[in-house]
Amino acid sequence: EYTKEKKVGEGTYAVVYLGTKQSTGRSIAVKEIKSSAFKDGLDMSAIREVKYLQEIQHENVIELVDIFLASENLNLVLEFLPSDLEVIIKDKSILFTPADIKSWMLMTLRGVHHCHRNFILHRDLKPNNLLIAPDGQIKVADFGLARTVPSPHEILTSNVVTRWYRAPELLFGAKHYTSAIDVWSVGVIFAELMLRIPYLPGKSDIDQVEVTFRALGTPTDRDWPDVSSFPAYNKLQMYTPPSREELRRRFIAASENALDYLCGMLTMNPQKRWNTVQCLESEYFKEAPSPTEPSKIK
Amino acid sequence: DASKRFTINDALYEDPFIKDLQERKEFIASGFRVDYVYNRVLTEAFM
Amino acid sequence: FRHSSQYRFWSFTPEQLTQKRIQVNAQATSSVGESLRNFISENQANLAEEDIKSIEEKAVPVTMEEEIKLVSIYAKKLQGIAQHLNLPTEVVGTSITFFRRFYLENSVLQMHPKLIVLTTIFLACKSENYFIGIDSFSQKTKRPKDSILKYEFQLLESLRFSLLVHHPFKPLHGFFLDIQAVLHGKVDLKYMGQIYDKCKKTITEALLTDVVYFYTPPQITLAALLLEDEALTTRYLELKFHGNFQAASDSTNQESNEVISKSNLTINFDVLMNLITSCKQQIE
Repeated sequence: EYTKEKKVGEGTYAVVYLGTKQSTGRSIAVKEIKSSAFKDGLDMSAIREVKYLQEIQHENVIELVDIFLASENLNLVLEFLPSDLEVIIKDKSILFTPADIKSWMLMTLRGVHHCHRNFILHRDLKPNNLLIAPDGQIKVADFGLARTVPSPHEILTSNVVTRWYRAPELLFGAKHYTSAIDVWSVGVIFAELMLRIPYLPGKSDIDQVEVTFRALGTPTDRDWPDVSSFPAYNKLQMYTPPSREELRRRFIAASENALDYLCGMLTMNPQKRWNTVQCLESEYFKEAPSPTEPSKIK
Repeated sequence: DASKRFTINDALYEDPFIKDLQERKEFIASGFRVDYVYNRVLTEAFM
Repeated sequence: FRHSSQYRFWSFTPEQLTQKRIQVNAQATSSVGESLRNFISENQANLAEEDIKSIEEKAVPVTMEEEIKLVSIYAKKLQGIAQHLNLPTEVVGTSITFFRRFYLENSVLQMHPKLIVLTTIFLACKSENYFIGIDSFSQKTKRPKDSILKYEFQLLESLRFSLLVHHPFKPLHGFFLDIQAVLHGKVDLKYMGQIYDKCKKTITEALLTDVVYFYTPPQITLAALLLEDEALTTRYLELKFHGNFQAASDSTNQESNEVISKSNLTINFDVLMNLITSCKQQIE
């Protein structure tokens, strides 16, 4: 039923091919999981992709078309998505408008909201995991680090999310974090779309702490109760948060509501950080310009 | 039907286990929120 | 829940479930029969008459009913092993669920249950983020690694790649809270804590039965609550779903009535009571 016509990528635990679903002629991507790569049997990333994509059907989440075993390899058949936001941001020849950015943000948040209302954390949101379908729809992809919202007593690893998009509570080694970590990542992506360069590009995990707090201010117990209880808190350089004026200068194209929306997502204290519903219902999405119709985004 | 079939009334809940977690520094600093826990288990109960 | 793989792939009526098991057993029986005939015809020469006779008498495939018994025995053993490994309640639940689902797609004639028990627990640990490396898992269970790993793909395929299992444990926590809200001031907390613990045990036992295919997790939870305290549970459900709560007399009642009146529930009390009563009877 499925062909593998062209190899388009290879990771630690999978090889990705472009192909066709014979019965419909639909373009598909086949993610072939290398069974030998993981000494403990089936790779955890593969198990997570299968587990969560099986449960999620949403226009803004990549579709798992089928799964099959072939010659001892697990194959995930996914919808074919030719591009992603990282390509768009990096390719300076591509011009896009605030209305385009608003549309990408809206679709991304709808996809992330759907994960969160199904109590699934994505834990690796970044521009190249936000794929773009031929009809312009943004699709959240790569659930290799996803997990269900933990039971209250469970301890989680803080070693998740690609460094530049990692929330401050993760930088401090938090073990009981929430879906707020995904919202932080979306905030950093929004900043990057407006700046067209990475917003918080730390060169190492230590540097990421430095870069984050230099840009947004070092949190204190006043605005983030008990933040000083994190072991990593002591050796911190203290920076003051940027004034509203400084933010305006940094994000020239952003309206006041856009700045509120950005600050809501990049709120240091995860308890106070906006959740996806607050983001989706924010004034930013109500004011002009309205989000570009996805199929009309050039 | 996306309407939730419950309302969260944490003033009416006595949940010593969760209340204890809510006081612990490492939970507060991590972003732990009691209403998220209640929403989760009540959603599973009324799904 | 209706979007979940649990509802889409693993919910059946009793008739559908029986049909499925008959079909799996019939398929295996015919393939066993065929391989037996091939064996006899290929070894015609060096098989004595009585050998052939005893094969025909003894090598009789198990019936569907016998399969169900054998799978239940091993599901109990699996529960014991998982609890012995000190796995969290939900991981034990997922192990049992995976194991029983496997035997809705395979017959014991094709795969002896003892071969798949550890693989099931190992995959459940991975799936529930309770990862135990194969080295330590094989050490704890005193089984060679490859005997555990070699069936992982087949197990995953038989599970139709559906790994997310909704158990009745989280609904138990949810109802524990909601009962307090609806019966505010009328329930003793300590007593509720005892009920909670007993229900957890009842739910784990219920996962060993077919109610998991006939009812949703919250319905199983309500059946377990009904088993533990019929009066309390009925009272709660009447107030919650029957809307026949007393006129608000004092403040606490007022609050709890607010709770009830705000929740515009579309669930029919009688239908629900019949449903969880029949679930309770099946669990018993």
